[in-house]
Amino acid sequence: MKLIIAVIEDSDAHLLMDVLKENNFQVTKLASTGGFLLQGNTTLLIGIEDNEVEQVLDLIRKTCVRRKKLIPHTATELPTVINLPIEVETGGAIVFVLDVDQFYKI
Amino acid sequence: MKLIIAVIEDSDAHLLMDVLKENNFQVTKLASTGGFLLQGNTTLLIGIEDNEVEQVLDLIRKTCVRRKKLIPHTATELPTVINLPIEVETGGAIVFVLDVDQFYKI
Amino acid sequence: MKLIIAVIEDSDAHLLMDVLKENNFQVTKLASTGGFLLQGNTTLLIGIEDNEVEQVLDLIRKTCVRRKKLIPHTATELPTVINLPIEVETGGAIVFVLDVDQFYKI
Ligand SMILES: Nc1ncnc2c1ncn2[C@@H]1O[C@@H]2COP(=O)(O)O[C@H]3[C@@H](O)[C@H](n4cnc5c(N)ncnc54)O[C@@H]3COP(=O)(O)O[C@H]2[C@H]1O
Ligand SMILES: Nc1ncnc2c1ncn2[C@@H]1O[C@@H]2COP(=O)(O)O[C@H]3[C@@H](O)[C@H](n4cnc5c(N)ncnc54)O[C@@H]3COP(=O)(O)O[C@H]2[C@H]1O
Ligand SMILES: Nc1ncnc2c1ncn2[C@@H]1O[C@@H]2COP(=O)(O)O[C@H]3[C@@H](O)[C@H](n4cnc5c(N)ncnc54)O[C@@H]3COP(=O)(O)O[C@H]2[C@H]1O
Repeated sequence: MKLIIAVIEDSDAHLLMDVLKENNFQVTKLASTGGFLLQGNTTLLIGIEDNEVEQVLDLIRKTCVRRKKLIPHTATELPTVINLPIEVETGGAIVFVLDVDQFYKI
Repeated sequence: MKLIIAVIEDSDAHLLMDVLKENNFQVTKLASTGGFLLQGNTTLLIGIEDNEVEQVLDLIRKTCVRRKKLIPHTATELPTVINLPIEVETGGAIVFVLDVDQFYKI
Repeated sequence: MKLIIAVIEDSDAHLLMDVLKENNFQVTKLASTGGFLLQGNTTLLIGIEDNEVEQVLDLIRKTCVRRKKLIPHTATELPTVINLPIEVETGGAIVFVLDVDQFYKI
């Protein structure tokens, strides 16, 4: 048994949870906050059999695509104010796979 | 040292936390959401000595009893609307026991 | 790879997250509740390389200092009401270091 702890964007959470449900995986959702952007994100706990890790990773890869987006940004360092959008990364997933010593459904 | 991650129903959380406190176990509570019913539930983190796992499992078994309950359900598929209650499972606990590599009380 | 799960006081969370960011450590913050005092506290998830555990523990030791504070307390057991402040412990951190079996940045 493995426990996957996956940190994903809030905007991908619904889709990934639906896809996990369709593939008969159970999941628990925790609301979380990212340390750098200090914005809300989602932490999922997914308990699975050892041989299901690859399948779950594939589902995560398909639903949490890392992409670039332009966000408005006002560059105030210059003499005149310029509104140049800047490019940031969004989407993606940070995935920790932990060994489960014992599992019980009480 | 083991870390127990237990997902339980909100309605059992108070009682289980009291029982853990009476038995001198420390616990941290996280608010969570179930992936299937999309309802709020509770995730507990319980750090214990290796030889205390059975005792904590017993306390969980006594307080988080899995039971059936009838919930009102309107069956709309039929020509006339029939109010037949349906039986669902409630209570219970999902318990992951993880090995702790190092523990510090700073 | 290790996953640190650290339970700290809300009042130390901002400072510790800043210090982790300055030292290029990534962190995810979860809002939590202590089982004994039933007060809000903070649970941090910090994924790091095996050889960074000592460095992160030092940062936690410097920012989450365990200290005593006096809190107003009305002793009602006596014949006359006496306002004697009582001393409680505050600050500190409870730190679990878990082994990570696999890590993916998707
Ligand atoms: N010092 C720095 N300099 C420049 N850019 C930085 C940076 N720290 C973070 N970023 C960027 O900001 C994104 C959001 O980070 P945040 O900490 O808010 O939100 C993070 C955090 O909540 C979590 N996370 C990432 N690595 C983690 C780790 N090792 N341990 C615990 N949580 C982690 O996953 C979320 C997404 O991380 P991801 O790496 O995909 O995306 C990161 C990364 O692209
Ligand atoms: N595909 C499906 N088809 C039919 N019935 C389904 C189903 N998925 C879940 N259920 C039923 O619904 C109950 C609530 O699931 P939920 O995902 O909301 O709430 C779950 C979830 O938050 C967590 N959980 C269970 N297994 C998990 C796992 N492997 N990994 C992470 N979290 C898990 O524990 C809560 C209670 O789970 P429990 O198994 O006792 O009870 C489950 C189960 O009886
Ligand atoms: N039965 C008891 N009798 C007398 N005093 C008691 C006690 N249980 C707890 N305390 C005291 O109260 C403080 C707050 O505990 P609380 O459970 O609210 O908040 C806890 C809890 O959320 C978490 N925690 C501590 N040990 C844990 C464990 N083994 N597993 C999971 N979470 C733990 O860390 C927070 C701070 O713990 P810390 O030990 O520094 O500080 C504890 C401890 O000094």
